Amino acid sequence: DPNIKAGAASEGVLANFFNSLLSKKTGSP
Amino acid sequence: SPQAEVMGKAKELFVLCDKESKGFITKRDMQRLQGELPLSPEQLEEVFESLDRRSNGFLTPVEFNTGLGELVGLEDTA
Repeated sequence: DPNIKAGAASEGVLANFFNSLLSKKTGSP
Repeated sequence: SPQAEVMGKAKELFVLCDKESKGFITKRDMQRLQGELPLSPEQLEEVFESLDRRSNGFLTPVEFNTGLGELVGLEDTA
């Protein structure tokens, strides 16, 4: 994907980051 | 809308990263997430730099929301 910026996180890494935060939030009271 | 829902969640996620409730996220805050998230230190740094549009070393809630919003937008079209 040409939209990926040089030196920046790929969409996959960003998605992983946000998804992990989401599950962390829902996983804790 | 799904986008509005995401923006609401973005605020909650921002708070999770802003460990000291400073109102912004620093690279140090990101590094503290290392043990909590399945990302390597390098990946956390990449995420920070992607979201830090102004490259000033601080992630504001707006920048954080923008990053998440764009990601959701990308997923919609994918």
